[in-house]
Amino acid sequence: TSTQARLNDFFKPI
Amino acid sequence: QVVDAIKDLVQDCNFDCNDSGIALQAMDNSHVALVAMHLKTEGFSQYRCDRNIALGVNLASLQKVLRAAQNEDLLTLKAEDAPDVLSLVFENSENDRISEYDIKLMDIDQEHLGIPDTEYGATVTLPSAEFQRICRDLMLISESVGIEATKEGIKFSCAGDIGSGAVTLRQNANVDKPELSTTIELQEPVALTFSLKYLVNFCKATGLSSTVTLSLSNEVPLLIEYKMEHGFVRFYLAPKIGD
Repeated sequence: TSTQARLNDFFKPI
Repeated sequence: QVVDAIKDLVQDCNFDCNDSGIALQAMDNSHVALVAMHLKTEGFSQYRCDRNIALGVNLASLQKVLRAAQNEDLLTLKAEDAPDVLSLVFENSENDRISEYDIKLMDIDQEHLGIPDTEYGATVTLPSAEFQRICRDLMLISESVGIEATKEGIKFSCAGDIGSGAVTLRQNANVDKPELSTTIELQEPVALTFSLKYLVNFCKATGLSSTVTLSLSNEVPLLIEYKMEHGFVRFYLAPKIGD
């Protein structure tokens, strides 16, 4: 099974 | 059309108005998908913005009011400094009907994400209707789709309880109708897995553009872009990891 990644893992708040 | 395309993904968002036009960036509640939109000033017959301003709008409310407009009506959007409301005026071309609506604005404390410039491993442009068809067909079989870009083409594949399915598109140039071409720019082979539920949702933007561009790199979010004459709607989708 795979897990769904979140965008916060890739893009940081500005 | 733009509001229609994004209203099921995000509910409340800021329309950021400045000299360059109207922009919007918002994530869905699960923080898996992000929409970024830009409507450039050139796309408006008249545009004036004296100060940068964020209009916090509930998209469902905006949609309700926009439904009151006829297709060919001229639409004017107006907001004052530090506004409580966004005013919408619809006028028919004969100028004998004027409809005026105000929708209440809200303070939205929205997190803006920095999206780095990325050299993608594969960039694929295909007819947007074709992409929509593929996503809808495969969602009947599975909740996830594997997307593989190689020099052979781009392959969408899935497996579910009833069986499996795959669609491969090869590069093809349509000279007479370039909007029906499929182009694949490949720096390196890419293989990723995504949730079809989100992809089908993004396809609500199909009417905005005859083509769609998918940009993929291993282990980074997918970028899906619908380009308009004076702007764009982009969606980012985090991959599924660790199959």
